[in-house]
Amino acid sequence: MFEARLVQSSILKKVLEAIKELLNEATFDCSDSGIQLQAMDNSHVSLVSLNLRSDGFDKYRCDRNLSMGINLASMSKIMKCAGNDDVLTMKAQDNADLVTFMFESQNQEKVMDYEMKLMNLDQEHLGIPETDYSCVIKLPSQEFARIVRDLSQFGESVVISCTKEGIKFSAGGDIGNANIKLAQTSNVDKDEDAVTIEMQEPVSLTFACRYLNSFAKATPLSPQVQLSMSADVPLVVEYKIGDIGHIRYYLAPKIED
Amino acid sequence: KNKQASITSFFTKK
Repeated sequence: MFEARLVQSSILKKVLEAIKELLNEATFDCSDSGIQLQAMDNSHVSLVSLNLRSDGFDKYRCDRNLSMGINLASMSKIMKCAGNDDVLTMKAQDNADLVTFMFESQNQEKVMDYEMKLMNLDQEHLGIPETDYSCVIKLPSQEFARIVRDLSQFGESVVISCTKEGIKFSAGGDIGNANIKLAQTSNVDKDEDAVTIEMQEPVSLTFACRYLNSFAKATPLSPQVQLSMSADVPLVVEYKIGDIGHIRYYLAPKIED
Repeated sequence: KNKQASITSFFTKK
């Protein structure tokens, strides 16, 4: 028996918005420790890794490990039926081919049950090596979304360069060139407005804009985003999900041919 | 010219 209750169903709605542009389907691995998802996009350029810890749920029970193969477009249709203030409960029997999403209004006067068929998906998990990143940058998530959106107008790629002085995003193409520099903030009223840089060595890497734009769909999950970079390895873009977990996107760089 | 790398060339299958 698997049962997970979340008073704020809006969290799962936002998680789905954050992954459904990159992934058509994915396996939700449920265990005693929580719900995990790891999947590559169709082109195998990026990897999504989601972790929702069991202690972050309002109620959580998972007697046996369960892998739920889910069509994300179908799940998205169901999640759209939930009000932001509804209480969500996901339920599945052991070895089930169905998962039930139950939404209850706050006053419990309306109860909705949606059953969704599960799929058998080939499970392919990648091992992600522990890495000490040369640069770890934290910045407001809305700022990051704005920058990648703005630079996408100039070209398919963006160069992200980090030095002690700051972080620079650059793009160029037919219409010209664009550079956006952010310096580390010295003092801000709110922590979420801060730009912080921890740098061991300067790094400059090139990435495809379209993936960064897809990652930015996670913006509503967190006021801050963390970028981790080292030479010649994938970028990590991480959004914390309240007290319950995180979503990480790994993006392979563009390298000289 | 830059070429897009694949994520599988950095992370190996478990």
